[in-house]
Amino acid sequence: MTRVIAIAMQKGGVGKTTTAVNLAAALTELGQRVLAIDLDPQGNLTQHVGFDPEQLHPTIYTPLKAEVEGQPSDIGDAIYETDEGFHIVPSQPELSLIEVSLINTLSRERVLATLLEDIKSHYDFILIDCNPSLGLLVINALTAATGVVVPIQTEYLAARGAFMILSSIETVRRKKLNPQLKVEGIILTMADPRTLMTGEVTTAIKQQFGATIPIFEPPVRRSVRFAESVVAGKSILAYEPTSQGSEAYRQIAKTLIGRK
Amino acid sequence: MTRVIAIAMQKGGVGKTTTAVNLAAALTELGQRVLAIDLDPQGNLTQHVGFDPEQLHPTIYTPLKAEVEGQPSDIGDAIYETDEGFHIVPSQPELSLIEVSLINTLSRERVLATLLEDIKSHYDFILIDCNPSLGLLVINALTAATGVVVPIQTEYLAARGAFMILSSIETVRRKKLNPQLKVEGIILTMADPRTLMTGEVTTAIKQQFGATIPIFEPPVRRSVRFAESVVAGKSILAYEPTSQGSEAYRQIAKTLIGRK
Ligand SMILES: Nc1ncnc2c1ncn2[C@@H]1O[C@H](COP(=O)(O)OP(=O)(O)OP(=O)(O)O)[C@@H](O)[C@H]1O
Ligand SMILES: Nc1ncnc2c1ncn2[C@@H]1O[C@H](COP(=O)(O)OP(=O)(O)OP(=O)(O)O)[C@@H](O)[C@H]1O
Ligand SMILES: [Mg+2]
Ligand SMILES: [Mg+2]
Repeated sequence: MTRVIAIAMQKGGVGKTTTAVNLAAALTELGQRVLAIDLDPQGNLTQHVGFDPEQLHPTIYTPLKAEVEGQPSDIGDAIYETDEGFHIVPSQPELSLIEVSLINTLSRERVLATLLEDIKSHYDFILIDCNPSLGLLVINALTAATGVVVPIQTEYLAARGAFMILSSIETVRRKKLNPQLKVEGIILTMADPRTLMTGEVTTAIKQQFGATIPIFEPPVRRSVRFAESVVAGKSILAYEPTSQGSEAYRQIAKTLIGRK
Repeated sequence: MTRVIAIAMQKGGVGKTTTAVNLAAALTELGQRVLAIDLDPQGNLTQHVGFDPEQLHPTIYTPLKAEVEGQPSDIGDAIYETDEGFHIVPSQPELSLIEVSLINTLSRERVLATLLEDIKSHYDFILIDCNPSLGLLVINALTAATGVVVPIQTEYLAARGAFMILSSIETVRRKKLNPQLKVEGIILTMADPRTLMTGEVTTAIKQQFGATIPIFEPPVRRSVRFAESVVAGKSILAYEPTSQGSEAYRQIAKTLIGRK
């Protein structure tokens, strides 16, 4: 059964896009068939794998717009292959207009889930990179997903933000949009073991959530190589295969595969 | 004349909230009367100054909701004083509901601008901390503002995001929502002079935008003290007065005051 993983957290800059790209690469390395979907109008996932969101057509915007307008659509037309073997559905800036037009669409929370039905069987994992919000695009991702991965930067503001995304997940379950939605776990990102802050926030997160929500091991350490890998249009695994970051995402991918 | 400064950038985690709090503190230190408004449902500005967004009432949500429902409103009821002398209007999570209800409100872009009319004369500077999006809350901030400050982290994805916010500013001008809206400048944040990345991205930003948009000097260097100051409920200026971060924000505040 295809696993659809939403990578969501409304706090900005915590490593959602970085996690989507690097998990896609790590899962592909482990022999999984992977599709990564860029559901953020910023198009960072698209840029991270070396494409230009202003130039590509069609993108995720194309079938979503068709669905909203009651036209036939095919997300399969918007699938591109990356150099590292996984596939992506890119984004474009106009995606932000979809969020507004979804508001008056019938069954507006399930538009993405409907689109994915056609292509699910081709993949073992579908990863969805979300924008930093809890709006209708994210709700569509949570409704289409089998599980959610929540990246949290080991800093105070990000840790305090965990309640909001967890409460949105609970709402999606309660309102029967997706009663089976599972929290796959929290990934601790940008951890700097030399600082007290990382230790304190990590302990606080484990105390607050550790009993009910898995916390992936190991934390991903802060490294400038991540930002550099973006410029190179590559995952950290392709850019610096033996780095702590690469090893961490490989380990997290193994844990994800191990759980059904 | 009161200067209303929106601190906006759709890329997440670039230092919008950090800039709002520290500019508010630096301007206050220089004798200005300052109000900081938290226009982000996450409530990070509210948390950064030591308040709890779940506990405070009223907040910015209260007068906005009243305006949307055609009831009388008074933003003055939602003003609180901080330990450092500047005032804030806090946020609460329900603010995200306002964004949806604004869609069908008459003159929906000007709701915040109307609210600020009543209190503007009490302040020299009003700073508005925006959420990481280009939705209606941000459009309200851009419509109410006299100028915009755009924080950009010195990393590739953030730098690429500059076009989107600048094009939203241009749209707000062109559609006569706020024809006089000025870009006060770009603040380079989380700069790490030891890395090539910071130098390369800084040069790219200066080349791309330097001819038309001021770039505040100096860049704000990356330092764990910023995240620590949040836990202490203080600005960096109160937490570590002689740090590079404090000096940088003082310098930026002086440049802002110097320009009329
Ligand atoms: N472990 C890490 N160490 C250092 N830098 C990192 C790490 N992970 C990500 N980054 C960098 O931090 C920045 C923010 O990461 P990213 O863009 O993935 O976050 P995001 O949550 O997707 O942001 P947004 O909320 O805007 O979508 C990027 O420049 C990225 O390259
Ligand atoms: N110069 C800096 N050096 C190191 N850390 C910083 C710096 N400026 C801000 N930070 C930290 O980086 C994180 C992100 O900053 P902040 O929350 O201000 O960004 P933001 O743009 O407001 O995020 P969002 O998009 O979620 O609103 C915070 O934990 C903050 O403490
Ligand atoms: Mg992202
Ligand atoms: Mg913020």
